[in-house]
Amino acid sequence: MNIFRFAGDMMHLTSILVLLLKIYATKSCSGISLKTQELYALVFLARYLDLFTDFISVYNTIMKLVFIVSSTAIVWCMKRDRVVRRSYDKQLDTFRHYFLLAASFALALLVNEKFTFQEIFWAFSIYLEAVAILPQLVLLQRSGNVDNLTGQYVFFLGAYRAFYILNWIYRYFTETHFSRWIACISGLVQTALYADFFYYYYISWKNNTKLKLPA
Amino acid sequence: SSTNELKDEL
Repeated sequence: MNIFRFAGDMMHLTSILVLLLKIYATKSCSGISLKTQELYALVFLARYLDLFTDFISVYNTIMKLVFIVSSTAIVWCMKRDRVVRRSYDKQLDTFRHYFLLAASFALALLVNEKFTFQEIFWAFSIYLEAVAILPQLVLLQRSGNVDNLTGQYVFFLGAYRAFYILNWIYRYFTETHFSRWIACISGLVQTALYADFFYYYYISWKNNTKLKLPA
Repeated sequence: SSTNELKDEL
């Protein structure tokens, strides 16, 4: 564990807590893409198959459980909770995310560390996580004004993988046989997808204006 | 080391 990775994990956790706060405090999921939330739930379920077989540390196990439970709870809440689901922007959340699923799985079959069930699902979760934010970014562009909590949610979600890139650079220089090309390249793509969001988020923060993504 | 050991990240 290093400070970059810990900071990244805390930002990831913060993004989930901000999203839970928004949904439970405002009893609304307006501006949130259900498709992105479904993809994230799949990312965690596909990545943490080793939850009960490989024990890494208490921290690792607890965080995996938190991510799995929170992501499935958010999907369940947006689909089933009578009050929350009324505010879901169904007509705006139209990104065909099944393509992202199919493409990520196809790529995982071709590019993986070992052609085993667990490694293919791990690579699938890495590729899927890189593109999972797309339905959310498209929804933000369509829904014009972005409320503060939603903006903070996306910001922390983008920042977490940027810190993971610093973590991989650090590990590359400090550990002998460290090589995670699949995660590194995918993480770079993932963070790059947030570039324009980060730019408009910074502008709105600097000018103290409402965050607005150009359509 | 097996690749699984490298899966120490979330």
